[in-house]
Amino acid sequence: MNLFRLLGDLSHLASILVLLHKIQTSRSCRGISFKTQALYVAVFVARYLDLFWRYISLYNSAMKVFFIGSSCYILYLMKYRYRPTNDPSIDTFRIEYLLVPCAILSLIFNYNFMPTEILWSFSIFLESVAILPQLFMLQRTGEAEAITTHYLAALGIYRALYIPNWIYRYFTEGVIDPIAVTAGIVQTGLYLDFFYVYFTKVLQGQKFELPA
Amino acid sequence: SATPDAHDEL
Repeated sequence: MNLFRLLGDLSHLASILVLLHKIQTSRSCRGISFKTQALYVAVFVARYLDLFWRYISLYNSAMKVFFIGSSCYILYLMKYRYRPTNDPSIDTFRIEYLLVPCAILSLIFNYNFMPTEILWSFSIFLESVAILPQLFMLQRTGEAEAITTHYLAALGIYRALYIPNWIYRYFTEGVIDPIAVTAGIVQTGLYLDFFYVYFTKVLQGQKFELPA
Repeated sequence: SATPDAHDEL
């Protein structure tokens, strides 16, 4: 564990708390892509079921339980409690374009050709693109509530912080995880446009609006 | 351990 990874994980944790806060206080999931949230459930379940056979630390296990539990809870809120505020007609990204390529990539790139390792690779690839339906929705509507952008920023910062973590680990432990690093760089790259608008507009007190 | 398949990251 190093500082970059810890701050990254805390940022990830914060992003979910911000999202829950947004949904609970506005009693609405407007502006949130159900598809992205469903993909995160798939990511966490595929990757964190190793809870049952791999013990790393109490921290690690507690975070895994939290991420699986909170992502399922968010789906429940969107699908049942605040269903009327969820508008599927603007959440139109075709997720099979993500699921199928990720499944194929995980069969080719994995550290061991066995179900658990293939699932791990699949979750890494899927996580890297899971935000696309959300970004696509943002692009379509052209604007977002400030709190939604804080959620996305925290999520992006989490991934960005994993990059210095890998560099640090490479020099201190000599470890390199090519699958996680490649997917992680792609994932962070997807946020660059968003970050630009977030830092130049939202953090200056302006509304998040994309140029027409 | 220090191999990629240790998967100690979240």
